[in-house]
Amino acid sequence: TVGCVALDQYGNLAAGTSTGGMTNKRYGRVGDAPIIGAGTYANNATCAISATGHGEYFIRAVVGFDVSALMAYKGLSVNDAANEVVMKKLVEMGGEGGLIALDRRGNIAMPFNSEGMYRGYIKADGTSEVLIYK
Amino acid sequence: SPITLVIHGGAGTITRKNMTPEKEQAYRAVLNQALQTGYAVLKRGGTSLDAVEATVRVMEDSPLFNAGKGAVFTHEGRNELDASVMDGKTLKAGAIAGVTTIKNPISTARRVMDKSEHVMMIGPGAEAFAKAQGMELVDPKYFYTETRWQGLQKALQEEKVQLDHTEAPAKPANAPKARNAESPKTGAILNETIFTEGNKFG
Repeated sequence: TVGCVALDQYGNLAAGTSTGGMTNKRYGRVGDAPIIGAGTYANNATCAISATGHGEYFIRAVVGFDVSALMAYKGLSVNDAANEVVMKKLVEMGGEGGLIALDRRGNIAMPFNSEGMYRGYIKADGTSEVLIYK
Repeated sequence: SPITLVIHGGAGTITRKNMTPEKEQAYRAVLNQALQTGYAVLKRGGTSLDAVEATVRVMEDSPLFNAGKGAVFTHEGRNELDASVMDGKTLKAGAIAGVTTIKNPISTARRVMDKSEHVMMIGPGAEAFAKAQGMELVDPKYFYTETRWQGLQKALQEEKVQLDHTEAPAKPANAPKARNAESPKTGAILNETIFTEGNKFG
């Protein structure tokens, strides 16, 4: 699964996710990637999210919207909200994976509870970083 | 606002012991290319939606990631693709699921959002919509990669589904080289690549 979240100069957030699903899946199984609010979510008032991992858990946890809701209703930062969902809620459920998150101020979070996650960011001044391992 | 772009390419058991230097370099190269592509869009005043679409397309076109060209196989030996996009300004969203012939699903997901009154389309209907919208369609064989095919064979033997980047340990340096072989599925001549991946998280 691949995904991207972005903030443009007009202050608008967007999120996108694309996947080939799960090896050996059957019966037209659909994961979280195309489910708005689970694997993908964007709201200028809070954040943009794209997730990757064991989709069934991400659907049941409504991961994308949950991060946004924690920011909207509880006033959490994007980092705290993303960590709350990925490192606590999902772990308690047994869901493995991670997400990328970005708020309107350019703050980013890339939490994951698996052994690794391909990830990276680039900021306004062009500084970038690509990360793979924990 | 401070233009910013963040990407992911999947999660799983990605550890240094499972990675060869060549493989890591290949992953980093595509991830950097994706970042630079999206950044260029934002830098010239493009929208966040344009940046997201352009960035995801780079990763869809790479066989390294479980999306687009690198998609994994279903139990029946098909590549079924899903994608979605959402606009934070308007809360509009678009998604497609279970498609097999759309080269870049992220672009069709965006068309669903921008050019239809719907949020999600699936299967043949989504493909018909993509065709009507002038999206690039490909033969399903386009999505065939040997590493993913072998991943399915392994999963079939083990009778279980697999998640994205759960990788087998790297081959030792003195391991014998694999010979070219003919795919039983497509008849294509296959070369073992340096990107020997095992299980893939969906």
